[in-house]
Amino acid sequence: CHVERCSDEYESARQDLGIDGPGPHDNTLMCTVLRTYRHCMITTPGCQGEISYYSLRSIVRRLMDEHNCTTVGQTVEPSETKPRPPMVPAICLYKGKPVYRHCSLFGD
Amino acid sequence: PHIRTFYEEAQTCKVKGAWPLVNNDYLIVQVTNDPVEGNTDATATSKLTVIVKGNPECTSANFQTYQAQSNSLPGTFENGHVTYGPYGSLELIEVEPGRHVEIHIRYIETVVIVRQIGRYFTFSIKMPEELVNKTAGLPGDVSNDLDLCVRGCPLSEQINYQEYLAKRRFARPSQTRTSVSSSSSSSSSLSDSSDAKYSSDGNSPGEPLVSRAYAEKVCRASKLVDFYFDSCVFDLMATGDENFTLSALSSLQDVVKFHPSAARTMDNRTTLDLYDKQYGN
Repeated sequence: CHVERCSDEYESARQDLGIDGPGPHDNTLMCTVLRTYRHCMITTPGCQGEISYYSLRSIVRRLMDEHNCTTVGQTVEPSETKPRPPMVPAICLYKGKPVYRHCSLFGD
Repeated sequence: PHIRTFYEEAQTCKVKGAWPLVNNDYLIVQVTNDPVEGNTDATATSKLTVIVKGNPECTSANFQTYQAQSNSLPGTFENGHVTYGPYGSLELIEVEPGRHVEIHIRYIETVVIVRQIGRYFTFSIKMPEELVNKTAGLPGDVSNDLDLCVRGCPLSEQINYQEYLAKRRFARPSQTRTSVSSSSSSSSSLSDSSDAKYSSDGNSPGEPLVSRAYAEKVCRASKLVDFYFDSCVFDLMATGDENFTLSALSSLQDVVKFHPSAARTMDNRTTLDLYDKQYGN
């Protein structure tokens, strides 16, 4: 789950649009970056069961409500100067229980 | 060598020659153990092979092989590659050239650590619990019956390190080595005249090469605990080679990193009281 990448893009978009300082900010611009954040999150694979993912998703939803944002509308185009690394497909992400075992061999 | 299995069994084993450590649907790990210089049946790992089975979607359909032998800890897989797949799903990271490499198999969240300390290797693996024992073998296939990480060592291959330590509690060390490795920085500062390190009174099988008191002092200074402390003491007594202190320390650090909850339950040391009483006279 690479949800932190969405957070990075959100922060970066706020900087690009000049709404990264203390508010209040233009509602239209805020909705543009929040929609972008939301879109990134719902298209990020492999986050089923990740607590951080669900927490962030509820924060974005709350912020969108606060700014009366619609889910459909303008979004920020990904910056060409900051290409995103290829998204790892779900099949290449481990989705089992995050319970691990350890084995070691050492000495004589 | 000393093994800590996936199921937290701690054993000291002979396992001379080639043995499988892991063999499941995702990877195979095999080791070759050679007898160490000293007066015991103990061996240490001189060759280690990791074979990552193919994954067409994430890396490639082919098996990828990593092989390390004494004095050669390559920084790449056998064919010179370090990553496979468009997402870096399989990656070999050379953390410290010639001493420490890590193999990250990201689609199964598995990490293999191989270190070379002196002439020998240490190995650690972290793997999801539900994959450890996953083998899609044919019915009746018993291919993983000898995997040391899953089953531990066969009884006939186990060395009772507690009995070894207790029996030699007050034994005077024999002198079979002309010099002792001093790679451990702690060794020189710890030598003191009250702890006989070597004497020259014979060389019968099983006699320690350094005294238990001296070995305990060195291992305690390295802040080793629990099974790792006793392993360190055993290794020093058996070989006099202080490289093995670092081997135990690295292994302990891997446990702390990979399996913090296990590390929290470790005792300061395993109890030798019973054995010390039994062999006290």
